[in-house]
Amino acid sequence: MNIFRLAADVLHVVSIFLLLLKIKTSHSCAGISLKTQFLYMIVFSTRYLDLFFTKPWHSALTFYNTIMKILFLSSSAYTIYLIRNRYKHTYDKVHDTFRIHYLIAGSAVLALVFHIRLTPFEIIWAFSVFLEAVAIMPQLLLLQETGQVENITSHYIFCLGSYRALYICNWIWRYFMEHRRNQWLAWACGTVQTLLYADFFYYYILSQRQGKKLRLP
Amino acid sequence: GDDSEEKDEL
Repeated sequence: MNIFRLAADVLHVVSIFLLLLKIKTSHSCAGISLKTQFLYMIVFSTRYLDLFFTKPWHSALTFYNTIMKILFLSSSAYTIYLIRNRYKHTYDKVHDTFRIHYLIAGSAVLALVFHIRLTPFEIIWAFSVFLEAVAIMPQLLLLQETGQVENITSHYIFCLGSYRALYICNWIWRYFMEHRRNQWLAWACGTVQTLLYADFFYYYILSQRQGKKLRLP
Repeated sequence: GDDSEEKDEL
């Protein structure tokens, strides 16, 4: 564990908190992509299969990871529940049109081609890494379709993007300090994922400087 | 590293 990894995870938790806060306080899930939330649900449930095999009390780090994994899984399930049930009437279905089956199929094909080892567990893990890299795309498309973005929604996406950017710092740190060299798959996908946010980051920082709401062109 | 070391991130 290093400061970048810890800060990244804190931002991830903050982003989830902001998302739920937005939905709860405005009694609306307008501007939130159900498709992105659904993709994260798939990402977490395929990535964290090891919850079934790992003893949480194996070490302090495994315990920490287990708590976080359960938190991510349950919060994304809860978010989907809120969008599909309680605040269904506010869901912007017309604009949330990204064809996610292409993302899922593409990630599955990539996972079959690129993986660390040829085992079901490693292929499913690779699938989750590929899918996470592109899971934000429906959300970004939805924002572009609607243009105006509520502050709290833009903070949510900013935190989510920063979380993965900090993971890159964490990997650089570990490369030099712990000599971890065989992580090319996570590094490559994490970098692609962070680059997807680049455009958003630019407009977010611009809007924060001007003290205005984020407006995407 | 071994398996447990490789999958120690979220």
